[in-house]
This record gives sequence, structure tokens and C-alpha cells, in this order.
Amino acid sequence: PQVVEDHDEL
Amino acid sequence: MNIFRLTGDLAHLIAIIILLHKIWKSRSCAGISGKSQVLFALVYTTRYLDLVTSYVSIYNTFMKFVFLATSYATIYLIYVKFKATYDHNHDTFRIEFLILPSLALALLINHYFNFLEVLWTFSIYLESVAILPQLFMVSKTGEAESITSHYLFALGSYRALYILNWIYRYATEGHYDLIAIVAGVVQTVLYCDFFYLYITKVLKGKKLQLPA
Repeated sequence: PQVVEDHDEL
Repeated sequence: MNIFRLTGDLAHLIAIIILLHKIWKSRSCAGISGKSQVLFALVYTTRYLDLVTSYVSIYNTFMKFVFLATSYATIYLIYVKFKATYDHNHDTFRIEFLILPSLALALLINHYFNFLEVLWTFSIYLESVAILPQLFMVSKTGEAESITSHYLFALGSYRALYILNWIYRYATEGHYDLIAIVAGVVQTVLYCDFFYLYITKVLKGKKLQLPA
């Protein structure tokens, strides 16, 4: 699993 | 998107609408911490700057505008329109003790050291403690109107549901974001004693009395 690139959560 | 995050966003939206409606209908912000609302507006402003740079979905963009608009509308009602009913004496939490450490931590612990990312990280850390002035105010006044406790229950539930969303995303996509998860757990833990009082008292029709 990779750390999130862009934040897709609110 | 999954059901946990969707219901979490819905609980978040409901909380904001409950508060806005209560202030608007009662034409009073008694018992409401303006400081917490200022912190929430700061959280959404620093987190949603990416509105201008990245597009995720129409839902994401729409909800960001709603959270920004409603948080500033709430501040306007508290500090301008119904400022005569604002309870200065009980809303005394020193929010600089929340803002500065969040900023310092965001500069130290982040995924990437760039402007937007540090601000996003700051907003995550700040959101985890943004409710403290409100909980502090309720403990100082020793009680909260039932509508305020419904607001707090919905607001606390939103991040608790997000924790389920993070578990689900890790299990299904292998996606995880430790900064959001740790801050989200802290945020939810801060509500625990309130959740206990809410379930044991408010749901039985009693008033929410906090041991002062």
C-alpha cells in the first residue's frame, strides 16, 4: 500500500 | 467512495445544518462556542485550498463549497448578526494553544513539505482538537441544550464513521493515511465522554448535565 498522493477525502 | 465515508459526510453535513438552523431559528447563539466555529472555518479553509488546483469529483467539490459556506455563515451569525447573544464569559478557551502546536506539528510531521500539503496537514491536526472550546464551554456552563448535544453527537459520529472508512479502504484498496487516521482517532476519543453522557442521558429525555 502506498501513502496517498492527493487527498480524495473531505 | 464507501458507505462509511458517505454516512460520515452526511453526519457532518447534518451537524452543520442542525447548528445553523438552531442559531437561525432561536436567533441566539447561547451555549455555542464561537471559537470552535472559527477553528472549523480555519480547518476547511486550509484544507480546501486544493479546490483551485485539483478536481476529485463533483460530489467532493460541491461538499467543500458547502462546508466552507456554512462554516462562514455560522461565524457571521455568531459574531455579527446575533452577537448580542454570544456568551463571551463562557467561551474562553485559548485557541492559540490549539493553532500554534497544530502548525508546528504540521511543519514537523507531514507527507510532503510543500505549501498546500503542510496546510492540509495543519487542518487535519487542528480539526482533531477544534471541538475542545465547545466541550470546554459545555463543561463550564455545566449543561447543554438538547439540540446542541444532537449537534455534537452528529459531529462526533462523522469522524468515527471515517475511522470505519479508513479500515474499509485499507482492507479493500490497501490505501491508508496515518496522519488522518491518528488525528481522526484522537478527535473521536475526545467525544467519548460526551457520547457516554449523550446515550445514557439525552436519549432518555434528560438534559445533558456535565459534572462541572
